[in-house]
Amino acid sequence: MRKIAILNQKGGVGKTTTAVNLAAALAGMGKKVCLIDLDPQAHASAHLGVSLGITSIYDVLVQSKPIEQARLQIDNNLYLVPSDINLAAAEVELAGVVGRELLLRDALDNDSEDFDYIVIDCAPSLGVLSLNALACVHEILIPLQPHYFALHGLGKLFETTGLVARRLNSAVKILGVIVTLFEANTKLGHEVVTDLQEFLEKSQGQNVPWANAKIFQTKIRRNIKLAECPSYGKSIFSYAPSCNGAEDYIKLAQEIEIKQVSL
Amino acid sequence: MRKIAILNQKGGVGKTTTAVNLAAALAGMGKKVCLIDLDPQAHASAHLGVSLGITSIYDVLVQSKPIEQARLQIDNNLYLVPSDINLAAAEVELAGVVGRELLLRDALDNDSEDFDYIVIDCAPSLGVLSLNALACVHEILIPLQPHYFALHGLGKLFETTGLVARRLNSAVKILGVIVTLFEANTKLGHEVVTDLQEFLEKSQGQNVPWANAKIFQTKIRRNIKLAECPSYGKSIFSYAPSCNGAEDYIKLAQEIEIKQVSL
Ligand SMILES: Nc1ncnc2c1ncn2[C@@H]1O[C@H](COP(=O)(O)OP(=O)(O)OP(=O)(O)O)[C@@H](O)[C@H]1O
Ligand SMILES: Nc1ncnc2c1ncn2[C@@H]1O[C@H](COP(=O)(O)OP(=O)(O)OP(=O)(O)O)[C@@H](O)[C@H]1O
Ligand SMILES: [Mg+2]
Ligand SMILES: [Mg+2]
Repeated sequence: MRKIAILNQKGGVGKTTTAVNLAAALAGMGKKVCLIDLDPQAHASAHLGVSLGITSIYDVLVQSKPIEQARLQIDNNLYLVPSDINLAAAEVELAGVVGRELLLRDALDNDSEDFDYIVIDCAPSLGVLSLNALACVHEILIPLQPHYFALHGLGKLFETTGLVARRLNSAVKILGVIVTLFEANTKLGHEVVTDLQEFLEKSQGQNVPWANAKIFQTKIRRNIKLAECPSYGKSIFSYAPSCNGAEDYIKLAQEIEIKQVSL
Repeated sequence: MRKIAILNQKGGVGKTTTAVNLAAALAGMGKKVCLIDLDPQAHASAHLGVSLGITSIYDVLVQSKPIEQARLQIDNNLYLVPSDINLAAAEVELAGVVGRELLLRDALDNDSEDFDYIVIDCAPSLGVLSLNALACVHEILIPLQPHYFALHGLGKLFETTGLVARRLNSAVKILGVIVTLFEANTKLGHEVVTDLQEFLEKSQGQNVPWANAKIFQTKIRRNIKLAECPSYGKSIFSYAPSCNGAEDYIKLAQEIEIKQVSL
């Protein structure tokens, strides 16, 4: 079972769009996939048309409900553990709980259902919810919009991953960076990708969780259909299966299927 | 003195871009402006070329330093109180502090310097830092990218503002919504703006802080120069003063100068 967290504390870089469409693409390839919405905004849930007010990841983390009570089947091979707006209070509600960063790991360890992939959508933050994701996965995917601010926060994300690897989860590795919202006709896009390449090469071979992190060959192009499909509660594959967005996420899923972190 | 918070918990909608360029536009109109960077990502500071590691808003909130010790002059009429990556721990460090949501209000009350405008850039969250902003300002501007997820979170933002108005700051009002990253050639852009208009009209005349909230006439068009200027540490006005981005933010500043919440 591969467990992958989709994380970047920078806001609006395509985390939710990537988590939902990658999960749907892998399910379309015949993999059994569980998408976990760990963002109090509950956008991955909304993207798949799931309304709020039902059992959610909030009940699992804060009220210790078994995760299968919150899990819904969305499609063939595709399952979702929805989020809830009450999750926003988790940072404060869990502040005093022993091992508060390990609640999701325990919930998944107690779950008997077997999946090929668990994909976790995270909030734009490195707080207790994102730490729960980092503490239970083996692989981290970083969606990154090739703009100036993108590189600015990467150091902090790597530093936090290093702390989690040392204290909570020695197996966690950064699988790679996915360039999203890519506009091939802008100079800025290409410049940031070049800077990113240099940034990653600097740490190759070192004993750090991002030593093998690479930029995925597949770039997700800006494509308005990816922004339209959430309003219909659908993934890109059931909304516009032949558009650039669908093509890019299928290619990304294939690239991820082949590439696995050598644990 | 007008105090304005730039807030939306949705990530990547142009909060920082709006805070920096609106502050610079108002300063260019001869107003004395202080920009406060309340986001641990410290992107407003980076946007203006201010490096980290100096006295910051962290020292003001967590170590009670006077705000003028952290304030820097950036340009004629434009000042900045920078942020710091340590601010990310504020949610936990301030959890037990009495009146933790009122620390910024107290720091500003103790500041003798007089400004025409205070503009506060917030993180993509409704946690303790954003509550500090809401508790000390009179007006809230909501940058909003006209995509599906935009409307999804507005209810929560309004609800939180209502709680702050009731318990911490009866004067706070939502001044309006600024449509950002606008692409006139997409159907989605126009549809969301129409939905937003209906959403705001529903609450007109009621006794709520958003009763008078309107959509600003000025829409900020997508314009790659707005994404390029942060890499040079400049506002759009010193980077590309005649581009669409500069034109839009000047128009927005003029619209805000005229429109004031009737307190
Ligand atoms: N490749 C793309 N082309 C066009 N629009 C996109 C693309 N990827 C994402 N979007 C749109 O851009 C916005 C931001 O994407 P998304 O919400 O997935 O980012 P996020 O990182 O999850 O944001 P947050 O930080 O708020 O969680 C959304 O409105 C989404 O529909
Ligand atoms: N009108 C615009 N045209 C083109 N690019 C823009 C525009 N406004 C913002 N951007 C770019 O889009 C990205 C998101 O904007 P910005 O960082 O200001 O949003 P934010 O809401 O402050 O994000 P966060 O939630 O992470 O704080 C940035 O890379 C910025 O340069
Ligand atoms: Mg998201
Ligand atoms: Mg910002």
